[in-house]
Amino acid sequence: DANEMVRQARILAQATAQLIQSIKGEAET
Amino acid sequence: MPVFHTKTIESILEPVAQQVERLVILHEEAEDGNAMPDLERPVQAVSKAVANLVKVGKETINSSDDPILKQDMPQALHRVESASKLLEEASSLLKADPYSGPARKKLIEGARGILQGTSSLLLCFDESEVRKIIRECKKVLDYLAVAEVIESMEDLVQFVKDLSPCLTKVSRDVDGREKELTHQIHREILVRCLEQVKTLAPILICSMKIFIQILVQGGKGVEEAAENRNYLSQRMTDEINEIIRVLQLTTYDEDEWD
Repeated sequence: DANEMVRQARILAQATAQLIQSIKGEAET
Repeated sequence: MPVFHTKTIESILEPVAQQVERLVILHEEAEDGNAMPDLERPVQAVSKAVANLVKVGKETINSSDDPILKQDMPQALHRVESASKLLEEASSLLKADPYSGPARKKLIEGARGILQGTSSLLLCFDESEVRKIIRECKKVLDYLAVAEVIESMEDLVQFVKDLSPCLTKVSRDVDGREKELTHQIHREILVRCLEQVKTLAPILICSMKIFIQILVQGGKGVEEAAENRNYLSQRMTDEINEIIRVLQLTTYDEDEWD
């Protein structure tokens, strides 16, 4: 449903942002 | 920076868009060849999130009766899946060689792909939601077109019974949509039009009643009463058409933005 898709998109965006932070070595900070 | 026309899309994509932008800068600065960290876990987290989103996206496609969504959404899902594969490939390459140039490129391409694919997916879905509101608006337009042929109180009662729930739904949906938009001018137009529609609706009903009463009594002024009713019906039609027009706008004008 609508809310679930928005929720999953948000999780993916957060995971991607987290990945980029890891690339920059900021994951621990 | 990309610009997002709803608050929901903005809240989801803006943080990751900023990160992708910084990743590109980082990549440009990293031509000196710094070693990359092990990305297996964060890439796995992205892959898992993509798998979940694709699953929900496919369910949305299957359950939707919107042909445009059915046509457009698979491409967006494919884009996200391809991007996820690029990230997985980058992670594997980096495991073997933390200095891998191709891996860096795949990382950037993958991160961009996730951003663009998710953006397309959300836009595709958002446009479908807008089409639902527009369908309700068009129902109101259909009822308004009938206003001119109502010539008895019985028909008027039925007219009001049909129009009222439709107007209530349009009012609720447009109100909700207005609150979602990031574009101030579009919001203001929707608020103004909706207020007009709410004001005009009871006046239109009243004018229809007056027309019927004059018609039944065979008195003078039928033509003026009809003109008045038609004028009000046309004004409501114009306001609804303006709502439909603005609902479909996604463009962003820097000059209009406060």
